[in-house]
Amino acid sequence: MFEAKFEDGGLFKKIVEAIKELVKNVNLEANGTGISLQAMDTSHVALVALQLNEKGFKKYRCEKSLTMGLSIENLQKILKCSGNDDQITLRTQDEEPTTLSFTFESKNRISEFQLNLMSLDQEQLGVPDTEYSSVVRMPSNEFTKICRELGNINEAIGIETSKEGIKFYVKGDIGEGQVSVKINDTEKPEERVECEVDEPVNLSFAVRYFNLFNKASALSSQVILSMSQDQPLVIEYIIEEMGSLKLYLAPKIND
Amino acid sequence: ETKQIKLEKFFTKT
Repeated sequence: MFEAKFEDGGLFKKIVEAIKELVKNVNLEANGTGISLQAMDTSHVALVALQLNEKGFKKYRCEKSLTMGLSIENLQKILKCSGNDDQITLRTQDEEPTTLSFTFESKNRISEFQLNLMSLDQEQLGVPDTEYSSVVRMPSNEFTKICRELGNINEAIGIETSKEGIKFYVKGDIGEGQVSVKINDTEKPEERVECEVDEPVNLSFAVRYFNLFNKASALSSQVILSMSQDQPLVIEYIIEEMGSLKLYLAPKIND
Repeated sequence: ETKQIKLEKFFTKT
């Protein structure tokens, strides 16, 4: 028996919206501690990892660990039948469920849907707990804007960290550009830029993955970039009171 | 020219 009720159903819709361009079919894992999801994109360059803690739900029960294989595209079709202010409940009775039930509740309406599940034998990757040598916290809409703008100039974006801040740069056929974001300790938390740089890094990434993932900015006003030289970068959106949505992106390395 | 690396190079399959 599994039941998880989102107080804010819109949050679940934003999460699915943020990952739908990156991953097609995913295994949703549910157990006593909460819900998690880990899936790579088709090119095995990016990995999405979602972690939602049971304490963040209005109601949560999961007697036995469950794996529910679902198509993100079909999940979206079901979620499109819900309102952004609905409470959303996920439920299944069986131990080996073949469908996942959804209840959308608003003041004047209650809807019930069933999504057919699929069996996915997806390989899971072990993501080692890493001490990152550069960790940058910055406004998510600023990161989104920089990626979108520099992404117009070149498909690869460079990221260089230092004690002073973080620099994004591109060198393309049409020319080059760089954006340096300085640290600030403004009292407005959503505008703060913080850099913990034990070792500076200088990395290059395919910016289109950032642009696909940055829909997650709707989840949090801040984004955390964790980096070590020649290692995948982690973009993390903290989901208030519930958990986090992370994108791991493998770097591009000079030939 | 830079080459895109795959995640399998960094993360092990469980």
